[in-house]
Amino acid sequence: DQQNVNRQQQLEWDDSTLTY
Amino acid sequence: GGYEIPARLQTLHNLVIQYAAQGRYEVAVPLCKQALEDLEKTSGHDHPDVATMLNILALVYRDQNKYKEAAHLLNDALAIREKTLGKDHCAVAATLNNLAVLYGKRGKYKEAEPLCKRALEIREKVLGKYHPDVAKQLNNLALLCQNQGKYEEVQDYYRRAVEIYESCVGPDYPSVAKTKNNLASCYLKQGKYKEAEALYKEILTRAHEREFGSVNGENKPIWMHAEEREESKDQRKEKDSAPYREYGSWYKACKVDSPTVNTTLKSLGALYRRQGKLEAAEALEACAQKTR
Repeated sequence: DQQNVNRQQQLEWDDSTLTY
Repeated sequence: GGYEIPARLQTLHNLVIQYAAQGRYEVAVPLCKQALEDLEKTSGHDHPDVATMLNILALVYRDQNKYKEAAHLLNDALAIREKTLGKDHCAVAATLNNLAVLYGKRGKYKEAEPLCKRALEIREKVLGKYHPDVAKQLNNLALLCQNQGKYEEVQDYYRRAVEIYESCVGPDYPSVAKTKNNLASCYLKQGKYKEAEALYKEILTRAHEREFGSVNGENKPIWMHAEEREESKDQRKEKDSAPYREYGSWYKACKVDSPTVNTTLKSLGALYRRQGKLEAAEALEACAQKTR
């Protein structure tokens, strides 16, 4: 289960690169 | 910032996103390339609009898992933004972050880490140390370090993220429980079972208090019931037919934030099992089953 949790963690893309 | 995306570029962006969402990359990519060419002709290469367009095209490449091509465009966009907006700008931090994500997706965690660190420094400088965007950056940095097995650093980054979430959004923000869960899993990796157990209990106690108010002698979170059950198991065996304790109210409470609470129930259950507290483990596992 702990491994499942870790697998679910994803690097988060920053969408604000398109709004500046 | 002082710079805003022009309406024309925003419209084009929306159009590209629509085509990309339909998987029509053969339309989205030439559209982006044509727009880039037009922008470069009218404004020159070193213009924030060109950087924005490069980011749009990079997003389309990312969606096709073409990470190398996407990274090439983001590097170009990064150079333009540093030149036109200055080195310490949130748009520069965001571009650095996305570059780090692309490297991370290719398993290049070591290369991604310094980019992520620079993004963190910029955000702390511009937004202050206690800002949700700083916490987001710390989360990405923690994940990159986790993939390199650097648990001491992971621990530091998650602790700082928890501190930020608790200070600026309050203890009930779902990110607090989520980040505490991540921190606990980092503790487990280092064999710090006591620290992990304390965090799991904190998460469950908060979930309980949110639903049923302050904890007291009558009003106890699930893990206290589970431990009491463990402690009284010998007495119950003597009586032979002890009734299984009802956790009805707890099943409801767990629905509040079920993925995080469910994970926490299972993780604390596994810790109990490790200590030989089988009855306590079963109580939490039964509860996790009901909240799935």
